[in-house]
This record gives sequence, C-alpha cells and structure tokens, in this order.
Amino acid sequence: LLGKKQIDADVLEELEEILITADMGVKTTVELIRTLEQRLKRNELGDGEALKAALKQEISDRLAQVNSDLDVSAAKPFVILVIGVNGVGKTTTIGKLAAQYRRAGKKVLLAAGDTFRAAAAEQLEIWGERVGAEVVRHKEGADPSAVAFDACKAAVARDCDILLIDTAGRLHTKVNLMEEMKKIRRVIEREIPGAPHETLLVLDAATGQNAVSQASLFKEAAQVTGLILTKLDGTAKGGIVVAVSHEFSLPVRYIGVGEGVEDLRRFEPQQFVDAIF
Amino acid sequence: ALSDKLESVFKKLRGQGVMTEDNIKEALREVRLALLEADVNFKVVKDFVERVREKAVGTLVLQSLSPGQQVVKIVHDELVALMGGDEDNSLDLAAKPPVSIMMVGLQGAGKTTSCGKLARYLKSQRRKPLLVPADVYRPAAIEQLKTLGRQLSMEVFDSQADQKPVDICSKALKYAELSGFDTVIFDTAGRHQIDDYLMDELVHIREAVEPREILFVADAMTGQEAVNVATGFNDRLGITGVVLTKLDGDAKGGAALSIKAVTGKPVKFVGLGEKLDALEVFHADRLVSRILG
Ligand SMILES: Nc1nc2c(ncn2[C@@H]2O[C@H](COP(=O)(O)OP(=O)(O)OP(=O)(O)O)[C@@H](O)[C@H]2O)c(=O)[nH]1
Ligand SMILES: Nc1nc2c(ncn2[C@@H]2O[C@H](COP(=O)(O)OP(=O)(O)OP(=O)(O)O)[C@@H](O)[C@H]2O)c(=O)[nH]1
Ligand SMILES: [Mg+2]
Ligand SMILES: [Mg+2]
Repeated sequence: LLGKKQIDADVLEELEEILITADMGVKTTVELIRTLEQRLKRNELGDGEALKAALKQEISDRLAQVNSDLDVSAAKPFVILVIGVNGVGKTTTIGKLAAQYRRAGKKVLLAAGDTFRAAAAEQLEIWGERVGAEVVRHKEGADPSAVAFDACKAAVARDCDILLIDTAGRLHTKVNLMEEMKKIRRVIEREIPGAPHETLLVLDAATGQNAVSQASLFKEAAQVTGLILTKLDGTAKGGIVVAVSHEFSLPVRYIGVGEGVEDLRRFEPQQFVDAIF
Repeated sequence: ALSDKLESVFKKLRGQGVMTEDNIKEALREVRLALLEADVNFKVVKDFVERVREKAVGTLVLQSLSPGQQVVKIVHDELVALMGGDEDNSLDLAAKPPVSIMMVGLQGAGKTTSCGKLARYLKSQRRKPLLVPADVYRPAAIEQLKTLGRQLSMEVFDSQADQKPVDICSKALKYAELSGFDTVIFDTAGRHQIDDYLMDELVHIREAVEPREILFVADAMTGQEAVNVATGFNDRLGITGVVLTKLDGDAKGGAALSIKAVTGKPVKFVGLGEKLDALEVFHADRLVSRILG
C-alpha cells in the first residue's frame, strides 16, 4: 500500500510538470492535481495510466463544456470585432476568417480599425486583395471609431454578409486604449443594433499566465464572446486557454496554425489535450 | 508579494538561531510558487530554488533582518546575479564600421518596432544607422519599417518583397559601406525556432553580414516555452543579447529569467511602449523587483 502511495506521488509530480510546462498556470494545475488526489483517496484510480487518463478527461471536459461553434448566419451583416494585445495575430486571423467566409460564397467587408500602427491598414488591404474582400480604411492617425462607423454603414449599404473589424493591439492595462475600444463598440452598436454579434479575443499560444489578466480586462470592457488561439504551429501548447476558457466561459472558436491564408482550424478539445500529453 | 508570504511562513521561526533544511522548506515552496506564477520556466525554477536552499541552509538568522526578510534578500540577490548583476550589457559596437545588428525572434514579438527604437537610440548616441527591412513574407512589413524610418527622418534601405532576404542584406551592407553609415540594423521576419528553412535563412544572413550583435526579441508575456525558443535560436544561430518587449503591461516577465538561465546571454534593452522613444537599457534589479512584487 505504501508502494502505491509513492508511485502515485511520483506520477502526480510528473503530471504537475507536464501541466506547468504546457502553460496551464499554477492555479489551474493545483486545482487539477487536487482533483486527482481526491479521486486517489477514494480509491477511484488504479495506476499511473489511469491517473493520466483521468487528468486528460478532466481537461477536455472543461473545454467541451464551453465549446460552441460560431454561427455567422444569425445576422446580416454579421459583425465581428477582433481585439487583443499587441502582436498576437488579430490582422492575420481576420484575413484567414475572411478567406473562409469567401470560400463559402459570402460577401465580406473588412474594416481597418488600427489607425495607429505603421502600415496597419496596408497590411489589411493586402489581405483584402488576397481573399476578395473590400477594405474600409482612413488615413493613419484617424479616429478608429470613425472607421468603424463608416464600415458599418458600408456593410449595410453594400449588402455584405460579414463585416470583420480589425483594431489596434492594446495592452489591457492601458485605460485610455481600453476606453477607445469601448467607444468603437458603442459606435458599432448604435449603427447596427445588436452588433457586434461576435467579439473575438485573440490570444497567442505562447502566452503565460498574463492571458488571464488579458481575458479578464478585455471581457469586462468589451463583452468578449469568443477566443482565437494563434501560433499553435510553434512549440507552445497554449495551456492558458484552459483557464481562460473555463474561468470566463469563453468558447475557443478557432486556432491559428500558421501564417498562410488556409491556416485556420476549428478547435478540437480532444486533439488539443492529446497534444499536451 | 513574496516578502509578505515569507513573513508569515517565518513567524514560527522567531527566536530560532539557524536556518535549517526543515524550517525553510515551506519558505522555499513559497519562492517556487512565486516564480512559477511569474512564468519562470519549471526547470529553471527547480535549479534556482536549489541554489537558494544551498545559500540559506546553515546561515545564521541575522539580528538586523527577520528570517523572512533574509530569505527574500537571498532570493533577490540570487535573481539579480542570475540576470547578470551589473555585468556589462551594453551594445557591442566595437568593430570597423558599418557594424551590423540583426533582430530575430518569434512572430509578433516586436522586432520591427524595436528596430525603429534602436535606430532612434543610436542616433541619440551620435551614430548614423541604416534600417534594412529583410522580411519579405509578412504583408506590408517593408512598408512598416519604411514608415518608422519616415517618422524618425532616418534612411531605410529600399527592399522589395520579391527579393531574397539574404540578397537584400548583402546589398544593404554594401550600400551602407559606400554611403557612410556606421551601423546597420537588419529587421527579419518572425519565425519559429523549429522552422529549419527559415532558421537556415538566418544563418545565411549572419554569414553574409557578420553581425556584431544578434538580438533575440522576446515578448515579456511569454510563458514556459521561452526556454525552448531561446535555446533553439541560440543553438542554431547564436544570439548575443535579448530585447524584452511589452514590459509596459502587467506581465511579470519571468521569461527573461528563463532566457538568461538557458542561454547565458544578457537582456540589453526593454521595450516600454509602442512609441519609438519607449526603449530603455535593461536594469536587472528593476525586473527582479517586478517578479518578486
Ligand atoms: N506561425 C504563426 N504565425 C502567426 C499566426 N497568426 C499570426 N501570425 C504571425 O504573427 C505576426 C503578427 O500577426 P498580426 O496579424 O500582425 O498580429 P496583430 O495582433 O494584428 O498585431 P498588432 O496589430 O500589431 O497588434 C505576423 O508575423 C503573423 O504572420 C499563426 O497562427 N501562426
Ligand atoms: N505596448 C507595447 N507594444 C509593443 C512594444 N514593442 C512592440 N509593440 C507592439 O507589438 C506589435 C508587434 O510589433 P512588431 O514590431 O510588428 O513585431 P514583429 O516582431 O516585427 O512582428 P513580425 O514581423 O510579424 O514577426 C505592434 O503592435 C507593436 O506596436 C512594447 O514595448 N510595448
Ligand atoms: Mg494588427
Ligand atoms: Mg516585423
């Protein structure tokens, strides 16, 4: 009996290392390991393999609970606002989403809502050319709310199916930038009732526990309704998505697996968990 | 903060003379948790806590400090030492001009922006840098660096997206030599350390321009994978220093510790904002205070 206790303790230590190095975060790791310890105490789990299987099931259950697909037929134009901190892949993801909707025969409009960063609008315009979507843009330094306003008007006037609104990267701790984002949202709401119909928070798979702080402040300020997890084609496991998805009840709509126009996949909880172990 | 947690852990140690394996066990657990919560890599934390344990066990509990403060001091000093203490982390520009600097790293880390910031910094140091856009993959990447050059009134080499990055870099270096630039800053495309083709490209660029500095640009919010990424870039290419970006957020920045621990290369600069004046020379004690905060 003592032998089993020691083996279990060793296995739990190994599993703890896997969880931490996958960026699950300290809080989530402690919760998950405690859950396993309780099941061990109740003699519910046999050997190391059973422990690992139970852990994988627990994680994929958490993800599956919140999982849901994005239904863009729910409104016309269906307005998607894309937000997140700097450099995570917002603009590129918009290009990929636009391509996907274009392939489905939809009329897509893009809004170059990043009026701050050098060549941001030019970057989105190239994506627009690539996928066959028009781009509404202003000059660098313009008011991003004005771009959102014009884009909403154009989406209705041009009978578009989907409007994707790009925004500048912003750190969630910058109050003035979060206020700017709130204003963009208000303008969209006023122009198209019910819009934005989806607000996507983009997270980089290599992000550590700061993702929780990002999700918390972005959700509070902009009523996020879905997540995108990018750069999963690298070596990062993206474990932070488990805590974020669970804590804020946010489904992972898509994952980014490369820099090309086709590198967007539906999120599969089981595949995601298998990749961690 | 860690200091508060250690204060309460050590309430029981009051009156005891020496730190022992036993009485610091709980304290070390708190140190481990604090570092993991700061995104420091699992293995790096393990090695570091072991070093703290070695330093702490057997030391006398000083009259002037509480045991908690004493452990915090050991942790603080060991972290600063790990980050290079006050070793020279200045840019190595000691070569016949034009001196080349390559900026490398993962997608979206802040390389292009940091190139602009570095050019501005070098100009303030009375140098005359040439900015070279060598990212032909990302849409409007060349335009992005050209725009930054315009904002700084500094010259940007006229790369075209249909050229090969190695050719751009060779041509740009020749141009810099002929035109009297004393420094050349090469912006490269973001890439994963496991992308063999793109990592080879960096090696070819390195061979072509013989840089004095190869700066690994890393996002301060990076988690556990910082170790594998930094090792990949360092083993394959050889980095000479690190630029830690987006430190103006609330990410603890533990990735910096991980990167220094596994590569031994110093953090030379930190990015503290999106504007081109938001670049500062790295100070170890500031980052350590942030992590222990
Ligand atoms: N490998 C890989 N790279 C990606 C992925 N998504 C985006 N990128 C790259 O990440 C970098 C940043 O992408 P952007 O789309 O500019 O990110 P952003 O969030 O719009 O950046 P800002 O607007 O500056 O905040 C680019 O080099 C993209 O090609 C992905 O899924 N995989
Ligand atoms: N807040 C903040 N943002 C930064 C900092 N450095 C860069 N950024 C932002 O991060 C985003 C990405 O910066 P880029 O310079 O395009 O990154 P990159 O590494 O060149 O990206 P790729 O070329 O696609 O790999 C942009 O929105 C920048 O404005 C920083 O220190 N603080
Ligand atoms: Mg963008
Ligand atoms: Mg770049």
